[in-house]
Amino acid sequence: MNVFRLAGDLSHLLAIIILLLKIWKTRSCAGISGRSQILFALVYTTRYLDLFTNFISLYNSVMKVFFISTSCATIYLMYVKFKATYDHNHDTFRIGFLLIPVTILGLLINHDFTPLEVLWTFSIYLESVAILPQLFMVSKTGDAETITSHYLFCLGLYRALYIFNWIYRYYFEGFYDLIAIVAGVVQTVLYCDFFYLYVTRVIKGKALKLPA
Amino acid sequence: NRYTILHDEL
Repeated sequence: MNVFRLAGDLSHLLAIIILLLKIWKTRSCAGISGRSQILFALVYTTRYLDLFTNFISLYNSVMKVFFISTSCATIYLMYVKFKATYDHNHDTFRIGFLLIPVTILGLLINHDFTPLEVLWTFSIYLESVAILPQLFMVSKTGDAETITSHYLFCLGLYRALYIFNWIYRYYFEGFYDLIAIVAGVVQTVLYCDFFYLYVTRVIKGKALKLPA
Repeated sequence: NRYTILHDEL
């Protein structure tokens, strides 16, 4: 565990807490893509099945349980408790366009052709693109609430920090995982446009409105 | 031949 990895995990944790607080405090999930949240729940449940087979550390297990349970809680809030506030008219990204290629890629390019390993690989590939329905929704409506943009920033920052963690691990531990690195870079690149808007607008106290 | 590769990252 190095400082980049820890900062990345904390950023990820913060993103999820911001999202849940936004939904809970405003009693609304307006502006949040339910499709992205379903993809994230799928990412965590397929990746963390090793909770039942391997024990790595208490930190590792607690975080895994947190990510699985909060992603399920988010879906419950969006599709059950605050269903009336869910903006499904703007949440129209076809997730089959992501799920089908990611499944094929997971079956073809993996470290080991075993169920757990293929599911882990699938979840890494899926995570890299899972934010697309959310970004599509923001571009469709042309804006995002400030709290939603904080959530997106923390979520994007987490994988960017992991890239620094991988550079560190490569130099100091000789460890690298090409599948995670390539997917992590793709994931971070997808946020670049948003990062630019966040830094130029939200940090200066303006609302996140897309240029017309 | 490991059944699964240990992934310590989240």
